Amino acid sequence: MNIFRLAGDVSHLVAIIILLLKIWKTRSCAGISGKSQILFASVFVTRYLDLFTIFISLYNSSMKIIYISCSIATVYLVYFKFKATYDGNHDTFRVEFLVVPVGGLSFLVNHDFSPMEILWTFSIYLESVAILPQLFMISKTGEAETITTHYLFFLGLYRGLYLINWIWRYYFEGFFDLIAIVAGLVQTVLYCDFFYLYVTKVLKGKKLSLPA
Amino acid sequence: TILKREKDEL
Repeated sequence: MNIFRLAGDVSHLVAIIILLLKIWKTRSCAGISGKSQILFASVFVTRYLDLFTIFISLYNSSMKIIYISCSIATVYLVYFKFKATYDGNHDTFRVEFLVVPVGGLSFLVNHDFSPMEILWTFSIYLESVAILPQLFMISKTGEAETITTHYLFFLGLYRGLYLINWIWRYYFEGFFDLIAIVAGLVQTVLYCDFFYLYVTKVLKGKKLSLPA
Repeated sequence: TILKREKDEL
């Protein structure tokens, strides 16, 4: 464990909690892409199946349980409890265009052709594009609530910190995982446009609105 | 270098 990975995990946890609190407190999931939340929930479920087979540390296991339970709770809030506030008309990204290629790629490019490894690889590839429905929805509505932009900022930051963690681990431990690194790069690059808007607008107290 | 990933990352 190094400071960058820990900061990344904390940033990820903050993002997940911000979203959950936003929906719970405002009792509304306006502006939130339910499709992205379903993708994130499946990312965690497919990646953390080893929760019951391998014990790494209390930290590792508890974080996995928190991630899985919060993401499933968020999906529940969006599609069941606060379904009336779900903006389905703008959440129209065709996720099959993500899941099918990612599924195929995880069979073709992986470290080991075993069920657990293929599911892990699927999860890594899926996570790199899981935010697309959310970014697509914001581009369609032309704006995002400020709290939602903070959620996206910490979510995008987490994998960026993981990239630094992988540089650190390569330099100090000679460890690197090309699949995770390439997917992490793609994932972080997808946020660059948003990061620019976040820094130039939201941090200056303006609302995030895209030229519709 | 260790190419294989240890399952220690989230």
